[in-house]
Amino acid sequence: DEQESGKDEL
Amino acid sequence: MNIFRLAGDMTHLLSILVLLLKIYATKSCSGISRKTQELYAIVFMARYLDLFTDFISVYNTFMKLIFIASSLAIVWCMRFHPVVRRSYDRELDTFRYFFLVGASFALALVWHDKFTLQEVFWAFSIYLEAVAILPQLVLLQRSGNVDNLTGQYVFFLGAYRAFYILNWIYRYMTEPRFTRWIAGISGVVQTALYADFFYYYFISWKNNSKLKLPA
Repeated sequence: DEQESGKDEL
Repeated sequence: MNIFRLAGDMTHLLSILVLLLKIYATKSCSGISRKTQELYAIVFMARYLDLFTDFISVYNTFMKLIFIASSLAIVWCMRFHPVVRRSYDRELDTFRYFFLVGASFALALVWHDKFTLQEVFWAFSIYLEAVAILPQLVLLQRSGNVDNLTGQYVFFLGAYRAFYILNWIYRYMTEPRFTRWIAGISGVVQTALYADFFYYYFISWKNNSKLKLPA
């Protein structure tokens, strides 16, 4: 879920 | 990480390096909008609030630091460096960008992923980045001829978000339940704002002529 809403991009 | 996102990040980094080269090599910031640089500094500080709380990767942290430091350094140069600041086109760089900041923040209060401080500021940074180039494009139209490094700077800055759009399409197709509507729609708007610049940039490249934007 964290990855889903997580902002892994710049 | 996919090739489109890496190309986007490298193109973004390249745009910053070209701008730093222009300012350092010519000791001049003529043709550069300080307002756009200030908007980008706000964009990065608002977007990377998670810099010290969420560690994603060394690459991610390193790039965030580069973006924040470079944007603040450029604003500092344009405001306080004794030589560079003299070449600032103060009378041409008059875009009232307060409205861009206000409208972006208002929109972020309405449309965001989650109603938390970090997410609202993240959405704010996405909307603000979409319009941050406007003062720079207005300045280019007013200042007539555009020097090569400035033209390349704007070109790479516009191209990086186009690569990100390819990245979102790729991730949407390859990752289940991947959606980035806020960044995706804003990214399309942002890239569309460069459309006429890209056209005149291509013309100047094809005719090997000086880049000129119609007033």
